[in-house]
Amino acid sequence: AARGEWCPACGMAALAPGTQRDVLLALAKQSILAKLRLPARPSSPQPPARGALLTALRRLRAQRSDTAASPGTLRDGPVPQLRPGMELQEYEILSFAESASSTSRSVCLHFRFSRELSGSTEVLQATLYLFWASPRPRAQPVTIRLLKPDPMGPNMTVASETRLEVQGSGWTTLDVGPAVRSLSGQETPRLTVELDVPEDWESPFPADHTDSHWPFVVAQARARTPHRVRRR
Amino acid sequence: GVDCGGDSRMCCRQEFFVDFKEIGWEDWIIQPAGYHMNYCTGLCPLHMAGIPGLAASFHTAVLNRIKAASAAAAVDSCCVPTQRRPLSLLYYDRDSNIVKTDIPDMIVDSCGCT
Repeated sequence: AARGEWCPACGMAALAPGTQRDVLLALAKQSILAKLRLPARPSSPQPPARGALLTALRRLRAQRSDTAASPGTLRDGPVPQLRPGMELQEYEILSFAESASSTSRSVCLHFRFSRELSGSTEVLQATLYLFWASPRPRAQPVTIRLLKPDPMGPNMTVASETRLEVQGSGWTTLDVGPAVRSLSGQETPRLTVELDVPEDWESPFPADHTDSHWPFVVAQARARTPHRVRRR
Repeated sequence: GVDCGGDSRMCCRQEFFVDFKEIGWEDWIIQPAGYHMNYCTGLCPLHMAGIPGLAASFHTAVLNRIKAASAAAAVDSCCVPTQRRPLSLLYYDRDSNIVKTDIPDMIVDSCGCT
């Protein structure tokens, strides 16, 4: 390219939009496979059937409670029956932050949850974990806003706002149970968190790529109990 | 860094999201749902040149390939990634094990002129 003209790296802009998209998708596939040292995408995995998994978990739990009740006893033979109430499946849902947009004072985090959250699952509690790498030892104010989609339009509205005093470096937690519960019914449950941070602070998205400090949400959930109908 | 938008043709970061569902990869990549394959594009006039930060990476490899394909050797300043972060993947490998890995420098956060 002659001086003052387009850099060759910008050549992609000259491609037709459809072609450009195909090139980028092919490039994305190729680069991910190369970085994972895979010659081709793995064939469809064969995860254990959901029913088999639930049965195995129930057996494990039943075995544990049985062992706790009579220590030193080894059981062999049929799996013990579950006690009343044990049939409810409880588990944890983890969601790590993604696609953050940020300015020097504000950071936006998105937490995506599986569609299962919207239907068959009841969220018992949920906690947001944020790591701060504060350059100052004294407490600094941080504002955390939980946003929800506005039913009247494409914008987001503030569901709740919390102001924290963050002391130095370390993890802070915030109860986001009501916000995660309110995602029930959404087709693609997504929690949006907006943070206002002091200007000289590092974003909670670690610049040194320390993944162990990545923001996340933990939700304790359990399968919803089916409605019971009693005939009199 | 500047995000592309509007009529400006200056160096900026163009967002591009590869949805794993769209390319049929959602069955083996558990998380995330897609890859933010942002890239840098736009003009770099001489007065904008000189922003450092270009290290060896997948993106420089792409850049070099495009440069090699170009007929001309003498080029102006280029619009390249100046800040990147890793892509964390949770996926099923060939033996159906669940693997978590981080691929460094895969997501472009900002762009600048060399």
